[in-house]
Amino acid sequence: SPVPAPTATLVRVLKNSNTLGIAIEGGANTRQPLPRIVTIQKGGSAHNCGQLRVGQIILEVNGISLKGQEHKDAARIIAEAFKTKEKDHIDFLVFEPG
Amino acid sequence: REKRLTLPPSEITLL
Repeated sequence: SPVPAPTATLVRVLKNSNTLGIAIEGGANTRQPLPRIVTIQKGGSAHNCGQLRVGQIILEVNGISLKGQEHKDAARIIAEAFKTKEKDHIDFLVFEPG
Repeated sequence: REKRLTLPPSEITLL
């Protein structure tokens, strides 16, 4: 039977808590080349949004591709997206690997 | 035969 291709989903996280509340692993030049969500903390904005899951891979943050970004740079892009007052939300493009 | 992993594991960052 055909294997469905993983589909990317756009998830909008409202900044309705003091913390984003995710832990990520991975980045360019590691075994996990794109950041993967490994923890979602209760009470954080990510948890409140209800659409992010452990195991999802983050492809883009506010339209910025994380492909080729090393771990620290990917983490910085996400942290800055949460910190900026220009937007009350962060858009994550994620997919769930098969 | 076991595949050799050449890339290192990643650190984890809490955001």
